[in-house]
Amino acid sequence: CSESDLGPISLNWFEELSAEAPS
Amino acid sequence: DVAGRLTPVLLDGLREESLQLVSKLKDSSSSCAVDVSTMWWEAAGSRGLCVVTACESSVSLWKPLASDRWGKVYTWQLGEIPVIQIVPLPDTCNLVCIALGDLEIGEIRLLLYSSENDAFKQSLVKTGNIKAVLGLKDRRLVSSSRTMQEQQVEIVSLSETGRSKDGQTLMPPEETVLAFAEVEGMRDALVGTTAVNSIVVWNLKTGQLLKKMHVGYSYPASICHRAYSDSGLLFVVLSHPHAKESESCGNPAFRVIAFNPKTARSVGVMFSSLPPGHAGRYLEGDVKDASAVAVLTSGAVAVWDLLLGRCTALLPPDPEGSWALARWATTSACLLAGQQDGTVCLYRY
Repeated sequence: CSESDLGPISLNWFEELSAEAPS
Repeated sequence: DVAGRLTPVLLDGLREESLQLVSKLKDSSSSCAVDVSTMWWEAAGSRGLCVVTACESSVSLWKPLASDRWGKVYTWQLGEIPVIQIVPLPDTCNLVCIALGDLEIGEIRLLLYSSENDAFKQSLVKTGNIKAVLGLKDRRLVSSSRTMQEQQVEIVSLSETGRSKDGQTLMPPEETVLAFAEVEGMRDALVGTTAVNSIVVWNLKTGQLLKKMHVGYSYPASICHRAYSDSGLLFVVLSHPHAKESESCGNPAFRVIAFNPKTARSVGVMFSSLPPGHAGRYLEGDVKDASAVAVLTSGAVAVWDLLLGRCTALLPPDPEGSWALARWATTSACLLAGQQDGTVCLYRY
């Protein structure tokens, strides 16, 4: 998989999405 | 004779990976097998892995005896509502859940053994129009259920005697959730697959719905079996009961897809299709670690190595009854295969 296929990858995706998502 | 007839057909060049029949168990009082699973059972200071078999009206616990034989320890008799599936609770002892209902799940019950009183019990955990249920670590159960107006996704904590008071709800997506999978290595992450073929991701601690990602139109009604996060990507193992056959992928039973949860973009990593010349579509199956197993419409059972994307063993339909169920034991080294007449065969893989 490359970033061009999937877009920018973050190792901390879970924490970042949790900070952005409505609670 | 029986062992000879059930010897799996090994595929070319893969003789080191095979299924070896270890033992069979048959409940003489039941004629149909609904589901089979394993559970840890501890009694009189001795702990061992036992087999749980379910037919429509009862659930039985079997313990290993000498010489690869099995003895029935106890049978829980259920009421008039038929058993639909066994819901194992990972990393627990003396506890297992079952789902009961007619066309869909109407109630979930906890079956348990109390070593203090040396007594087998059952208790009601939940009722409703339940669409999906999964046992989670730490004696928890997640389920999706529908009322006329809305969907509820709920986590129930279980005590050793039944349902605990402290429950939690997760933010539901608009579409119905049809399956769940814990994200391995991420304690607070849970994924689900929905009726419109999306993957949803939750934060179990906060209940937040973090992301919804579409699987693709070529693979309707995908069911998630396993998920893990690696290098910033979410890998999900899906089965595809209704996938369209294609020249490039054949008839895919399982797929591993890598999602970037930040962008919701995905790529297929591995297809697991039947080898050429073998007919049949995916009916139902199970995934443990990198091993996948499925019962096919042909009546055969097929096993794949998901890392290789290759079928590694095939159990042909038995003349006395087609295969109906295939489940991994708590480790992928042991396969439980159930026939329509209620016979369960244990294979070493």
